[in-house]
Amino acid sequence: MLEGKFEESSLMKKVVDAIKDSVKLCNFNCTEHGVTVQAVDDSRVLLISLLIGEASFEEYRCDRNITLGIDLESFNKIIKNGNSSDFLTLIAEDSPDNVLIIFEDKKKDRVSEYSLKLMDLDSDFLQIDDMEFDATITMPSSEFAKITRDLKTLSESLQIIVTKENVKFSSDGDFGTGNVVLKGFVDMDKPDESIKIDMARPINLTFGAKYIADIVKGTSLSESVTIKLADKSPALFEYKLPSGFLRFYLAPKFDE
Amino acid sequence: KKKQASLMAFFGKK
Repeated sequence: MLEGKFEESSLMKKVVDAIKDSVKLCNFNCTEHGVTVQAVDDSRVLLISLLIGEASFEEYRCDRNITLGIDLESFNKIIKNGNSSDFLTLIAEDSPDNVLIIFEDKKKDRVSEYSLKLMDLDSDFLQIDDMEFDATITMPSSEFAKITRDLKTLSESLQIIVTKENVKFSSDGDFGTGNVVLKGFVDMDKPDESIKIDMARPINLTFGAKYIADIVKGTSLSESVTIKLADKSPALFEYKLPSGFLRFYLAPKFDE
Repeated sequence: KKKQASLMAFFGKK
């Protein structure tokens, strides 16, 4: 049996918001260590890897591994009904047909209970070996979201170029071009505002802007985002959770 | 013109 209680429903709301536009159906795999999701978008360009660690829950119990096949659009309709500050509890039997979603208001004696029908989903699980990256950038997630939104208005591609001194985000469209250059710096007072650039080899990669626009929907999960890049390889974009992470792997574009 | 790569070219099925 699974019984997981969150101190606030806001974490699950943000997680669902962050992934629902990339994938529609996915298995939530529940183990004694927490909840994981791995899912690939229909075009097989973007992969989502989520870990909500046991410590993200106020109370957590999962005696046997349980798979919850969830339609995220339906789940989102239910999860939106809770207030962000409500306790949120997920309950499922060992071989469940549905999952119970319970919201409890902390001040009033109001309990809202919903049941979501589960689906039997096939999922190709992809093997992601430990990848070696040539460059790692950590920056404020809101700044990365703004750069993405701004440059996406010019072109359907977004180029990321990393040199020793800086990282350049660039787009080249029909009516014009744009770029944003960031240098590494340390903000002692607000560490989350810092920009850290680690580069072993220079990088020049191009990605589909629409996919990065989906990735930045994770912005509300974390103050900062880490971007890991390697030549001619998928990039990794990571938002850290209080215990766990939301990672996106995005395949690059190549010259034909 | 650049062509979008698939993740399947990089990651194997388990």
